[in-house]
Amino acid sequence: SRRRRHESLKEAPASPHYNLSEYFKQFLFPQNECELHSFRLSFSQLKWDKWIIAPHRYSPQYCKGDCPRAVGHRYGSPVHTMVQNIIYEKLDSSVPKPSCVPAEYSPLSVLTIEPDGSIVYKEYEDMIATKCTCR
Amino acid sequence: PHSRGRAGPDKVSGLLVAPEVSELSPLLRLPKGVRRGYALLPPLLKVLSAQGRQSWENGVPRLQPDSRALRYMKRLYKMSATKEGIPKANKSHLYNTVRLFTPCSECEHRHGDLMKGDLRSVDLLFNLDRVTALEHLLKSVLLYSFDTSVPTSSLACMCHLSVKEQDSSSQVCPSDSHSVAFSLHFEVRKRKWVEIDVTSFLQPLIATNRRNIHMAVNFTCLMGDPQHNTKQNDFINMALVPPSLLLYLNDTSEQAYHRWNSLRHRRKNPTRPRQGSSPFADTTETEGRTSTQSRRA
Repeated sequence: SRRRRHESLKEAPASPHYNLSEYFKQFLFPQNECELHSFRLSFSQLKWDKWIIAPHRYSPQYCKGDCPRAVGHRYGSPVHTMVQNIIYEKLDSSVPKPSCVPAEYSPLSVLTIEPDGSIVYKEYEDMIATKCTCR
Repeated sequence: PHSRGRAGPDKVSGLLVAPEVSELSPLLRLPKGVRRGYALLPPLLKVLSAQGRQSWENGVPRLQPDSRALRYMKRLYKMSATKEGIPKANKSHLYNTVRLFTPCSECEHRHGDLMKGDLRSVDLLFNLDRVTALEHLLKSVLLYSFDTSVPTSSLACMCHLSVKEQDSSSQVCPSDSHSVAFSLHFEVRKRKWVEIDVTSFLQPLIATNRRNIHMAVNFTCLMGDPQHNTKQNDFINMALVPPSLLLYLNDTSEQAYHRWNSLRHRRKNPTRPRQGSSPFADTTETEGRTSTQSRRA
């Protein structure tokens, strides 16, 4: 890989620093690897703003991407993930590859109007994904 | 599911997609698979779609809350959560639920003349159906909103509370079951709200899952300092509207956020593996992944 890198460096056009880091990225990690993605929604899009007073916008986030073969501790994955990958690759491809899913969440506070007109402030668990893992 | 005793999402059965959701563009509509299994909806959607359904269930539109009450709760929200809706890590903030009830309108019998803003005694009926059996009372407060245009320096008030027992529906005028009188002294300069703590007073009623609380509140205030012989009959312009009832609760259900639990959870996070324990252990990797870009950088 050093020789290949050396050859490709020779070919690589002289370019400012940031292209270089982009260029090296392809060697460091596979593209579209499992990671956290942002997604913002407003309750008015769902037409729920009639009874959800706050917050106006909500970012639940989500996990998407490929799980690398040797996940190891990179995602806090247990050994089972590695085993599942080996089963998929060598024994039975009907067994699914490990998936990119949320590993940790944070709560969300919501202010809503109840059907009887009373008002409630509630804190819900596990409403915003904050970390991804391969399982 | 909540216990049968109180209202809760489990009371509403069947397909629970709020009607507005069904009018949504297809991309936002819930996938068929999810619609079939109502239980698959995450708790918040369950609660919200249940609400969405209830507000239309009997064709009755949702009751709109009192604007003052709404303003107070928005202020409470700002104090309790960030702009993105993340609960603030506040030590004194033990509650994860706050419910505000306004008295049922048809049950008020006022003795003072409300128009002059002179409210000496009022009968209030609060319907607590929305409180679930898993919500435990931490604090309850009568919330008066004051007309602050009245030039007052300070107030000494005598408040007399009595709970009415209406054993049978046939009984016309409920009798007083227990009452309490207490004095309070506060400055009503800029404050629009006065909270009167009635926790010890209401605790036994709420603990027994009482659904309706019927109470009479008699409130007399004197302007200025009570030591100086202020004229007895000087009533300030009292709260122009009957008080709301505020309940600070600890919801013990699974979907509610428990501060102490999240701290404990962090320490024992199962996704954090023991280093070097697996035969394939990568020696170089660090744990967890928030986003690849920041890792790469």
